Amino acid sequence: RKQFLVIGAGRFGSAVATALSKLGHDVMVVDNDETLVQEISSEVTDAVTANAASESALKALDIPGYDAVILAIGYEIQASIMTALLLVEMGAKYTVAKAQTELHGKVLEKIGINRVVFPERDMGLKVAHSLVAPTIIDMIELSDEYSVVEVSAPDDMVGKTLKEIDLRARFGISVIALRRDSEGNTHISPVAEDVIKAGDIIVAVGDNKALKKLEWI
Amino acid sequence: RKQFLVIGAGRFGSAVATALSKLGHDVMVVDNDETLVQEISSEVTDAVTANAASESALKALDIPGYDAVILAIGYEIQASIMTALLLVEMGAKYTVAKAQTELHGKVLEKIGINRVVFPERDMGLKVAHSLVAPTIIDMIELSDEYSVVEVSAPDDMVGKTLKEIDLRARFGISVIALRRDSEGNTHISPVAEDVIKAGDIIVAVGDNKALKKLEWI
Ligand SMILES: Nc1ncnc2c1ncn2[C@@H]1O[C@H](COP(=O)(O)OP(=O)(O)OP(=O)(O)O)[C@@H](O)[C@H]1O
Ligand SMILES: Nc1ncnc2c1ncn2[C@@H]1O[C@H](COP(=O)(O)OP(=O)(O)OP(=O)(O)O)[C@@H](O)[C@H]1O
Repeated sequence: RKQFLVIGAGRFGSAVATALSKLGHDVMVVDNDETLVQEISSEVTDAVTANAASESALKALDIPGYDAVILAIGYEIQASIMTALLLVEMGAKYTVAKAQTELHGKVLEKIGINRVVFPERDMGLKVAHSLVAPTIIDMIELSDEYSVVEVSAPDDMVGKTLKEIDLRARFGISVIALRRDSEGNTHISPVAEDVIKAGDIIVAVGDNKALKKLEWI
Repeated sequence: RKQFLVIGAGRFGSAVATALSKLGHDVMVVDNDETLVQEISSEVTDAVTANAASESALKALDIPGYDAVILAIGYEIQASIMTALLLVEMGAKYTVAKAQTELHGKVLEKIGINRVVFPERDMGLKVAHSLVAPTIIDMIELSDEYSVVEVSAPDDMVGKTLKEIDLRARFGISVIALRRDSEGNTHISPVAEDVIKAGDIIVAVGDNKALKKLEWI
């Protein structure tokens, strides 16, 4: 069970906050707009009205205690930069911040924000590409016919090599990775000789009819 | 060379407009904020200041003539819905619209908008998942170690089957799709017996060191 702080309950911030909450983690939300704080309070652990760009407001929170702080202030670029600086100086373990423009993003990175995201720009690029030259990942994510799935290795596949199981030839399904929790890592692009172990998560892409046959969707 | 109309030059709209323009297509932008129209005019074919939620404004444009119309009005939900209705009634060939909320999105779909996008919500979900349970696509897209690449089939691979080339065993690279322009389609999750033809685009995922060895990145 992790602890997260989300600053800014706009569309991006509230999406992060409610998703983390649904995934079973503790989420504190801060916004200086009381209406938004009220609206989100039922979806998260805690929500307070405060000006996050103020040192005293942030001091009331245990900033280093959060697993990550998500800074979701958009148009108020000055408030975003001010808050970012405070978070970094107060020892936030890991920070993600939304940026309004490329320049805003560069400043946030230089301040020490770990990850800067551009939701509207990225979706804009994705839409533009999908209208003229779709990338495969977009196509898979947007397509109704294909899916990427993650499934626990079925018993009848445990102990066999990928080559022996040969999903590609039998079902037209590509195994793109294996996750093995015991090693805590994900093995992308496994080789034909890799043996499936009990508990492995198989990550595969294929067309939905084939995945349905296997009951993988 | 395609023709696009982008309504709304906010962060999402301007990202779509400039990306389509850079990809070599004609882009007309409409926004009722003259400053934004001025700012974007150098990046696109044409930009006009107008209230898109008005029938007379849209009648001045050849709505059915565009390959797609991208509706990028955010907070002004009423203007977005009004404009969407006008676009559909005036025979827009294909429409993409940004939605502010799930409900807004449902209305747009019912009106007949072909594709509704939620840039902030989708990025919010992605960030939330990456903080607790990254999906493989996120990991690949966000990872510095792995990439998805699309490359023209090298001469020494043409005429061979995927099995013969065996990128997986030799390089730890997974071929997840083959694009063949002559058939105008993308063949996701090809089988071992598929023969690489000249001009094929190979879509593969693998670790960057391996991809560098092949000079695929
Ligand atoms: N100093 C501040 N302290 C706390 N919250 C703030 C502060 N400044 C702005 N906010 C809040 O941040 C939220 C998001 O900001 P804003 O709506 O400007 O950005 P946005 O980029 O359009 O958001 P989104 O795209 O996520 O909807 C708003 O709910 C706003 O009330
Ligand atoms: N009736 C209208 N006609 C033309 N343009 C409009 C109309 N209403 C709003 N716009 C423009 O649409 C653009 C995007 O709207 P807004 O800034 O409210 O949304 P947003 O969702 O925050 O945008 P983004 O997230 O893409 O930055 C603005 O530049 C605004 O001027």
